[in-house]
Amino acid sequence: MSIIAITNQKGGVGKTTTAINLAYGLALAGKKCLLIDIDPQANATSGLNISSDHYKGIYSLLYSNASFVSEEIIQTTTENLDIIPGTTALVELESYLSSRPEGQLQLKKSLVLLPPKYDFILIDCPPSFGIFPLNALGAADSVIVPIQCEYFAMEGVSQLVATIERVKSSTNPALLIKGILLTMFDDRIQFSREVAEEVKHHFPDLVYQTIIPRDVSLAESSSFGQPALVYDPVSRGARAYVELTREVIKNET
Amino acid sequence: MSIIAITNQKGGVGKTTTAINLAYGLALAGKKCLLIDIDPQANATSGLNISSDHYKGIYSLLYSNASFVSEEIIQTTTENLDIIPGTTALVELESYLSSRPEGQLQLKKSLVLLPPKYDFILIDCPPSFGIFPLNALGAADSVIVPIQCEYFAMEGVSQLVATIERVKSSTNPALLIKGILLTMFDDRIQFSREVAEEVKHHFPDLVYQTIIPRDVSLAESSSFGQPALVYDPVSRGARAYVELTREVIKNET
Ligand SMILES: Nc1ncnc2c1ncn2[C@@H]1O[C@H](COP(=O)(O)OP(=O)(O)OP(=O)(O)O)[C@@H](O)[C@H]1O
Ligand SMILES: Nc1ncnc2c1ncn2[C@@H]1O[C@H](COP(=O)(O)OP(=O)(O)OP(=O)(O)O)[C@@H](O)[C@H]1O
Ligand SMILES: [Mg+2]
Ligand SMILES: [Mg+2]
Repeated sequence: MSIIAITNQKGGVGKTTTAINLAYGLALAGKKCLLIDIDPQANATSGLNISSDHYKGIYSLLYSNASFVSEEIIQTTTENLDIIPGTTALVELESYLSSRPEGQLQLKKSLVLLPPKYDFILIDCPPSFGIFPLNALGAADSVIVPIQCEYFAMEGVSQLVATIERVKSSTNPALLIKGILLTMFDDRIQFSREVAEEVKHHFPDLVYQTIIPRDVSLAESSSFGQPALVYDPVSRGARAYVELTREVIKNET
Repeated sequence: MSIIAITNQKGGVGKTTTAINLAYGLALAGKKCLLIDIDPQANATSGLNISSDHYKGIYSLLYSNASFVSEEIIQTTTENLDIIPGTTALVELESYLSSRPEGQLQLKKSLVLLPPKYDFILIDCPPSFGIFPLNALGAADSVIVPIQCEYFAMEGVSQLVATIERVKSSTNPALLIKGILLTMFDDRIQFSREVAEEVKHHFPDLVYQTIIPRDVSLAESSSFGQPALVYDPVSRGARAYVELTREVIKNET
C-alpha cells in the first residue's frame, strides 16, 4: 500500500484535479484506491459529485480517534475507487488540532485502523502550510507536488521542500518526494516552456515525464462532478492523466 | 482612507496579481497607497522585487504591538506606493496568534498607529480561512474578491461570504464587499463565459464592469518583479488593471 500526499502551498496549481484524475486512473487500471479530501474547500469531494455531511468523513477521523475509520469511507460509482469526503466544517478543527501535542499525527493514527485492501491512498491537501497538510505529510509515505508552469509556483517550491524535510526529520522519517508534476503547460507560450525547463533543471530526477497540458475540459469536468476520463475521454487533459497513471504504476514496481 | 482586503480562500484566482497591479494603478493615479502582504508565500513582496527580512515587516506587526508600525514600511521605487513586506516566517506565528484571545485583531491594532497619509491600503491574503485572512478582514473596511472564471472558484464564494458575515457580526461591523472581480477570463471559451454570467447573476450589484482577461504578460511580469504596467504597458492585462483602477476610484467618490 502506498500513501501519497498531493500537496503544494501555492494555490490553484492543480492539486485537486490531479488527485481526482490520478485516483480515477488508478481505479480504472484495477488498483484499489482511496481518496482522502483533507481540504476544507472539499473540492475533491464535489469534483466527484459526492455530497458530505458536515461532521462526518475526514472531520470525524480528525476529531477523535474514530475507532471505526471504515465507517467514514464512501464508495463512489467507480469500481475500485472509495473516498473519505472533505467538509467545510474542517475549519472548526484547525485551532483544536494545532493546540494538541500530537495534532499533526491524528490522520496517521486513524489510518492504522484501515482495512488492508487498498493499493493506493491519495490525500488532496489545501493550499497552506497549516495543520491539514502537516497531517497528510505525517501519514503519507510520499508526496506528489503539482507545479503550475508559472513564476510564483516556482518560488514556493523551496519552502515546500523545507517543510517536507522538517516533517521527515521529526514525525515521518520515511517521507520522500515521489514526483513533481508539471501542470497547466501551454507549449505555445515561451514563458511556460521556460518555467518547465527550470523545474526540470532543479529537480532532474523527480519530474514526471508526463506533463499535463492546459485544457479547458479539465476545468469543465469538475463542474460536472466527473473525472476528465468520464467527461471527455479523448481530451488532451484526460489522456495526459492516463499517461501519468501508467507512469506512477510503473514506478511502483 | 480606505482599507481593502483582497481575499478568496480558493487558491490561484489572481489575489496577488490584483493586489500588485491595483496598488500600482492607484499610485500612478496619484493616490497614496500602502500594500500589506499578509501571506506567508510573500508573493506580493517578490512580485514587486522587494526583499524582506524574516522577522521584520508584517511579522513584527503581528508579533507584538509594534509601536513603530512606520518602521516596518518600505518605500518602493514607485512614487506613492509603499509596502509592508510579507515573510515566510509568518508560518511560525499561526498557532501563536490563533491561541491568543484577540489574535484576529492584531493587525487592526497595529494599523491604528499608522501615519494618516494613505488614501488606500490593500492587504493581499493567503488562500485559507485561517488567522491571517481573519486579521485582514478584522482590519479592513471592505473586501475585493477575485473570482477565476472556473467552477471550483464559484463553489467557494458562499463559504467566503459566510466568513465575511461572521467577521461583520463579531469584530468588524463596518465590513462590506466592495466588489467582485472576474479574473483569467477567456472569451474564446464558452465555459469561461458561462461562469462569468453565473457570477453576475448571483451578485448583480457587486461585480466590477472591468473583467481581467487571461494574459500571459500578467504571469510574466511577476517573474520580473514588476507590475504589468511597467513590464508590458500595452498588454490586455495591464490595460484591464488600469480600467479597474479607474472604476475603484470612481466608486470611492
Ligand atoms: N491542466 C489544466 N488545464 C486547465 N485548467 C485546469 C487544469 N488543471 C486544473 N485546472 C483548473 O484550474 C483551477 C485550479 O485547479 P485545482 O482546483 O485543481 O488546483 P488546486 O491546486 O487544487 O487549488 P487549491 O490551491 O485552491 O486547492 C480549477 O478551476 C481547475 O478546474
Ligand atoms: N489574468 C491572468 N492571466 C494569466 N495569468 C494570470 C492572471 N492573473 C494571474 N495569473 C497567474 O496565475 C497564477 C495565480 O495568480 P496569483 O498568484 O495572483 O493568484 P493568487 O490567488 O494570489 O494565488 P494564491 O492563492 O496562491 O495566493 C500566477 O502564476 C499568476 O502570475
Ligand atoms: Mg484543491
Ligand atoms: Mg497570492
